[in-house]
Amino acid sequence: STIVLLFEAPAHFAFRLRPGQKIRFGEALGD
Amino acid sequence: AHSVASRGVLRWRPLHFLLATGGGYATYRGYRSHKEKQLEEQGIEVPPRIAHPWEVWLYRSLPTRLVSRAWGRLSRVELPVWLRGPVLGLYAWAFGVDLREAAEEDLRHYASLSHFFARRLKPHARPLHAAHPRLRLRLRLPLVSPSDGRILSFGRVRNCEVEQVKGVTYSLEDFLGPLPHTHLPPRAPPPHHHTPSGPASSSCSSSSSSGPAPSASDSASFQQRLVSGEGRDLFHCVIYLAPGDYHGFHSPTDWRVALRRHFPGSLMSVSPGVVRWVRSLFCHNERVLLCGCWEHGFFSLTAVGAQNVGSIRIYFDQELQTNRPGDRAGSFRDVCFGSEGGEVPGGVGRGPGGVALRRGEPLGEFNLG
Repeated sequence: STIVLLFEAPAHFAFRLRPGQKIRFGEALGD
Repeated sequence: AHSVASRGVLRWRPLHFLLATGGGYATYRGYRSHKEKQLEEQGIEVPPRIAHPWEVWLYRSLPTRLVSRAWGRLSRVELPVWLRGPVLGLYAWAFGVDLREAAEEDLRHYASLSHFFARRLKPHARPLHAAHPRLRLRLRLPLVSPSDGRILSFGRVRNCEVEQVKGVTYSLEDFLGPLPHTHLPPRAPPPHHHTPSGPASSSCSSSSSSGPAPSASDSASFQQRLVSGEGRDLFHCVIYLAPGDYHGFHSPTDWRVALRRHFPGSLMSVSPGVVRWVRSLFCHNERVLLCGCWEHGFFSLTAVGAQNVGSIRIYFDQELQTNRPGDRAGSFRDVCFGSEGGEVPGGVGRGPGGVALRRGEPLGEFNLG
């Protein structure tokens, strides 16, 4: 199963992620 | 041919034919994989091999929904207590389940595989990320992951195309379906959670089929309609949940859900290999889209079903039923929230702007079958 998030944000929104990294619920995606 | 077969020189043997073609194909795949590894070692980027339309058609024509439902029924069979340890332990071992973080560590507590799959976590197993206490007043709280899993893709949406993995895209409009203006969020303030209680929110249900493919200018305007104005952009993030992961999902931010849209569809695997292989996979599979607004404008979360995990549950939406036999692929069913005030048990408030969700609040879950 998969979750897809699509959202509008200010153009300077930055992800704090690396492709392929494992993540847990509650960890930051970006800000 | 009959006379040749009768001499025994060249007899039609289906098993031999299958072994020969299967073996040949496996050898070919092995050779390709070996070549790709060699190129990657040399620092050459290998473009993903995309499935031909006939391969996708063939895959989609398999009775994946039927198999999924059969698997769901099998997984709900109650296991005798003495068998729970070995069977569920084998599943936990095979898929790397960390039992220490499960709310109930004793496998004998779980009556079936389905029950184990829908296990809860210990209350403090997943602390919500927060800004540094000294900065909290000046910074907005970050967007958090709605679930456990692996990040497949993230970034900006460009030209109405979203990446499911690097180099493989799908159409934003095919994925979301047509969004009427009434469901697009106006420039709204951040959601308030203490909505007045009252009658349950009304729902509007409708079904529709996919229309003709949009033109390039239509696509551009579709993306522009989702973005409120200057200095804003549309972003996406794809999280893959492996079989051993906790399969509940939570609200990633404070927002209001204005619309729930259920797309019945195929139930192809969404493992990273298949996501790299089948273009527009997320537009084919059964999925539930929740869309509304957050403090920066449009916000949506979509739960995409998979081969063994075709059931999607949304806690505040008791009407939702997924992976049903009569559902027609290519259609969708809408329920919109928020024309009247209301309160739903569990603290989720329904108000004039939709269903208000707090950051980290339980939102739904995937189930087997």
